[in-house]
Amino acid sequence: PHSRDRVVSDKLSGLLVAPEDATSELNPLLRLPKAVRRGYALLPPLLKVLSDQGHQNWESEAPRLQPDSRALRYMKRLYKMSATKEGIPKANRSHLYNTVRLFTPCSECKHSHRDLMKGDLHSVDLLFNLDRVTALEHLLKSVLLYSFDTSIPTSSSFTCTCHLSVKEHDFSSQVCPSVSHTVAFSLHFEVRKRKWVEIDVTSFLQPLIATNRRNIHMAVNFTCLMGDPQHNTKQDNSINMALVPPSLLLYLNDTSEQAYHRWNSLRRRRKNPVRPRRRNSPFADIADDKGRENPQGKRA
Amino acid sequence: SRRRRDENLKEAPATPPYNLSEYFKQFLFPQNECELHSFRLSFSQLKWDKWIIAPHRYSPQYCKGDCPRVVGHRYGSPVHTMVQNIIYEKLDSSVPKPSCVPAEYSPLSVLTIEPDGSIVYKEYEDMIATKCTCR
Repeated sequence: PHSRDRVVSDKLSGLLVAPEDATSELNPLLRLPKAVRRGYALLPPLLKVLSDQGHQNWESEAPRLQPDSRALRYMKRLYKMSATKEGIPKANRSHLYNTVRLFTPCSECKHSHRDLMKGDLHSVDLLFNLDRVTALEHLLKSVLLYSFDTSIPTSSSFTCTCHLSVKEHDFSSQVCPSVSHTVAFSLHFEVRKRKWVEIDVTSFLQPLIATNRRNIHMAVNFTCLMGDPQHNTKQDNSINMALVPPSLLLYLNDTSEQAYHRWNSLRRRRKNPVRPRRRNSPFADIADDKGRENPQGKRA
Repeated sequence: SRRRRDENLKEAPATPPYNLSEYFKQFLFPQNECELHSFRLSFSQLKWDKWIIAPHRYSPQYCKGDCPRVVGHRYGSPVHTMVQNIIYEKLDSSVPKPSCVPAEYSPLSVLTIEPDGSIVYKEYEDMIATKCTCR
């Protein structure tokens, strides 16, 4: 118990560090209790680097894979919509999520005609690796994000059909799993300036992510006809979408202590509104000492 | 306090009349007391801008200053703060005086690139100090 008394708790990283004098030379990871070390490994990089600053040279870390520029542009736009210039989450945003992850497919696999479904010329297998999603990040919504390339005229209307199927891993083929369950739906929409199409696949992926599946194999065929199909049936208006693999967007609620819980802080603020210190009133201190309703003060 | 103020008026140095309010303030509000100080950094200074995409600048702020002997309720300090002051003054000076620390924070939204190339937007709790207290 004595050693526990001297344990230093570090609120910022939520870690308990062993007594300082006995462990400062050890490798920081060795210093942590086993269970915490596992949690530590899954800490978001920002908190890891804040905890590790001075113990690990982040420069020497393995080079990061660079994300797709379109994906980056989309996430920067999402950031601007969700946070102020100072980086503070916008109060008027009533969204439940406090984490959004965007994954680009890490491998593609084209099917040979033999086992394609009839008429499905552009089917592409996509593998998304979701290892970065932690156990405390709970899925709220998942979207397949398609971006139109710039050559498409703006405010055109499209009718698209999408064949989506999730694959189970077929051990006979290392990369290309077999089909398990499929869904097909069609969309009709108009492309605006932003040239993004979000396809909500939440109900489709929820059971997979809830069972901690971290490798998601999907076969996606997304074919669009420009204009309204009733009016023109010419095939040459089809836009070959499958060549541009979609990104996968996950809206998550992180329940860890380090994450911002919008509803908690609103409740906290409502419980004890803070009265700012009034400098311009010469009697502020006196009023403060007498006027503030502090139950402890009253009891004392 | 009025008599003391009158005496001070008589002894007041020859300050030009236009900063009288500043002159009064030094008697009403002690200087160097616990207060929030602004501090702004950019992630490029820490060489983190390779993987922290937004925000470019971050203002964590910090608290600094003396804690008055009798803290009272000005800082929303619990009664324990005054007890600790008494312990320091009368019983054991190795017990530190109450410190000026953050009492409230606001969150920060951060956009980062993960090692596997995925992109994550996350809202972190308690990243910007907004209010100080003595305890």
